[in-house]
Amino acid sequence: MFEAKLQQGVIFKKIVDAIKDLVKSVNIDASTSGLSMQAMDSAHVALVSLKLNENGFKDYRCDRPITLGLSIENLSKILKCAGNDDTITLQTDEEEPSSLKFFFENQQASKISEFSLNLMSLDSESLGIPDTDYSSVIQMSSAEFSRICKELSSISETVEIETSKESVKFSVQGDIGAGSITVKNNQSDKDVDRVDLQIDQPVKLTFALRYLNMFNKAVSLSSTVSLNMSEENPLMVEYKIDDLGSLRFYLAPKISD
Amino acid sequence: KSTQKNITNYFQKQ
Repeated sequence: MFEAKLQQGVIFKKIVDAIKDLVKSVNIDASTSGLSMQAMDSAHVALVSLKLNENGFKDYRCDRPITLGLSIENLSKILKCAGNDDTITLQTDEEEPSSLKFFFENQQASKISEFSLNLMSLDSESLGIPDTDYSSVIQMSSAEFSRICKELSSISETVEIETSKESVKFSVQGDIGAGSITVKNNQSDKDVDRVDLQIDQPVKLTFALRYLNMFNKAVSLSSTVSLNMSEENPLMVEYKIDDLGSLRFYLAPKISD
Repeated sequence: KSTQKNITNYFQKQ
């Protein structure tokens, strides 16, 4: 028996909206500790990793570990039927479920929707993600980072990110010209302006903006984002989800020939 | 010019 009830169902809707352009089908692994999901994009350039802790759910029960193979496109069709203020419950009684039940309830419990989504059997291609002690970590407004990526992608499809003790520089070079945006440490008490740099070792890495713009669809999940980098490592972009877990995106760098 | 690496260059299949 597996049942997970999320008080703020809108969070689940936002998570699916954040990843639906990146991955087509995913395995959600349910265990006693919560839900986890890991999937690569079709080009195997990016990887998304979701972890939702059981104590972030209103109700959570998972008698034995199960894997739920979902089509993201079909899942988002079902979630379109959930209101932003609804609770969302996922449920199945079977051990090898062929479908997953969804219940959407409004606040007054005066409207209850029930859907059943057919499950897919997907080969689990899970990768080992080593715990990395990143040498450059940037915490900043997710809206601001999203804006920087959008603006720079009109000049080039590649961005170079260079960190130093007191600032991070996003540079682009394209046919029309070049540009850079330098953001300094800023302990402002305004969220949108605050920038926290923890630079043990400066890095200079290059990434495809197309992927960063897709990751930034997760801005509605958290007002801050963290960029985690080490030389010769994929960038890790993390959106923490209050009291529930985190949505992480990993992006392999572009190496100059 | 630069070459896009794959995520599987860095993370091993389990």
